[in-house]
Amino acid sequence: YSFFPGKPRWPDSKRDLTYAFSPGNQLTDDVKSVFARAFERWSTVTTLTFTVTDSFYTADMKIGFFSGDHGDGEPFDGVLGTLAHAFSPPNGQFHLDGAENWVISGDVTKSSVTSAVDLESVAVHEIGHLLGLGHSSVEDAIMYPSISSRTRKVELVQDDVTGIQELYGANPSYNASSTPSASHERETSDGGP
Amino acid sequence: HFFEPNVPTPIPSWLNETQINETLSEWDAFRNLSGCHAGDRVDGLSKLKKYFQYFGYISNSSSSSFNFTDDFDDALKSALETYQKNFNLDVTGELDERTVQQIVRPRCGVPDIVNGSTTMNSGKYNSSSSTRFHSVSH
Repeated sequence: YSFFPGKPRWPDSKRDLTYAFSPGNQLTDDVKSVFARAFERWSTVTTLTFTVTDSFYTADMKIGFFSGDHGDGEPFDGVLGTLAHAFSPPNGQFHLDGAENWVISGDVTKSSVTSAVDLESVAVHEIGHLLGLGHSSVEDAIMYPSISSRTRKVELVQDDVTGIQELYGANPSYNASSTPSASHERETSDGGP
Repeated sequence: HFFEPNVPTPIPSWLNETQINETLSEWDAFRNLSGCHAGDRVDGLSKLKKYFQYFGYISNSSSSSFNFTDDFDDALKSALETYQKNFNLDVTGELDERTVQQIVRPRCGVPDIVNGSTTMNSGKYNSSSSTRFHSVSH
């Protein structure tokens, strides 16, 4: 695991964080539930809690889908390539490439679409950035920088857990033995493209 | 800075396999660079340098960084070696098949090396440093 330079994190006064979705995206409850599950994976292992709010401009973390140049100097590039990016604490911006073939339910590994991307897998990774984690060289870690299409990888492994707990401490209810040293829930197709 | 989107936001269309967009990634063109090594001059290497600059492997402050050539030069070799360390690949300094396959995989847009440092496998990045700063904390 790694941290951003200066090891930024949410301050001690901010342990109950809120998140909101860009109103312009008009996301359905099904899509929002994907993000809720992703946040839950991080709150299980830390002292942080996450609550969705309708107040986009006051939320600690702001989630939106964008296409191409969306004003932050980091334009998206269409299908595949870069999938999403997020900013370190306490910025809270989380942007996803609206051009991707995002999968929100069903078995992404069996998709006939070679460019299908599992939304929850990407969301779990980007939330790690929102909380202060950088990239990891551990291939099974959530914070590994790349993910093949038609792949699902949503379970935190020890490398992720150790990193986030260094920033925020452990959830008293967290059972370390339940965390694999390598991901159990990692399914992929034939690896392409 | 606090960035507040001031552009129209799309309404994403969730994957419907009858209405798919199977456009190739622009990174797929990098597959044609497989086998390139130091001293080569091949169309497309300049774009690969931009890729490495985007993810922090080539310094933004380099005088040549705004006008990359298609030469497989020392800067590209150094970037490749650091990339190969970070991704647990054999450190060849060449565009071998495994490295190219890794490069074209979809990925997060956050750089691996921020402000010249990384705690991925390669440790501290010893260069004049990338000035790319994706993490904004004020």
